[in-house]
Amino acid sequence: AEANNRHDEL
Amino acid sequence: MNIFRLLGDLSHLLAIIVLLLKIWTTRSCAGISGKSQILFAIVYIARYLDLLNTYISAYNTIMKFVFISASLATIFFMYVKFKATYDHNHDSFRIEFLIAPALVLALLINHEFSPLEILWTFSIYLESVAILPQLFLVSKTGEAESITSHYLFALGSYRGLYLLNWVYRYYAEDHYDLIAIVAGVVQTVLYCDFFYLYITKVLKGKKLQLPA
Repeated sequence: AEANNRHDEL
Repeated sequence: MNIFRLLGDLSHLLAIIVLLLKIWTTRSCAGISGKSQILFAIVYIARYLDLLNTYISAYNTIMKFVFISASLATIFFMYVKFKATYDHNHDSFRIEFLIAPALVLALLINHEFSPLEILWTFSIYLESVAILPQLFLVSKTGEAESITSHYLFALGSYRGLYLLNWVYRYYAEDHYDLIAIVAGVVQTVLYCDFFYLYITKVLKGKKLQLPA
């Protein structure tokens, strides 16, 4: 989830 | 997605579009730092390599694609199509002095020692200082056209709005990313002097001119 949060933001 | 994040993205998008339109309609890239534009292209490409292995949403994919394409188009305009108007004498900032430390820092402080994560971290560090060649160019020539000021204001606001987004996410989702937050604070602080001049001069219809 942490990594997904990072890749979600631009 | 919260309102700060959305406004931040829109502000970022607006900045990039304003810059491209300015160059296209005036057929000139005078006053714009090609060095900063190269740094931004490196930032987008390094960060959005995740397009290849992570799907988040159509919004996410489209925005990443637009940022990469628009920054490459800007570089093409500056170094090929409108090359004659590029102010390279004043654009003398040495970008290797920003790229190398950002890379070393990314190798030392990251979330995970893997190629994609290191590139992501590198892009965050590099983005925080990527505007320096542009600010250096403005300080060397002592002024900026109002459209260039609007571009800088939108670009600077974007990370500031992201900071509010991170405050919101900390309370609402218990999520925070220290690397992004620290770099985002540095990035926003670098614009403060410019923000002050923008609000006190450009918004009152005056040209952004630095005191001699």
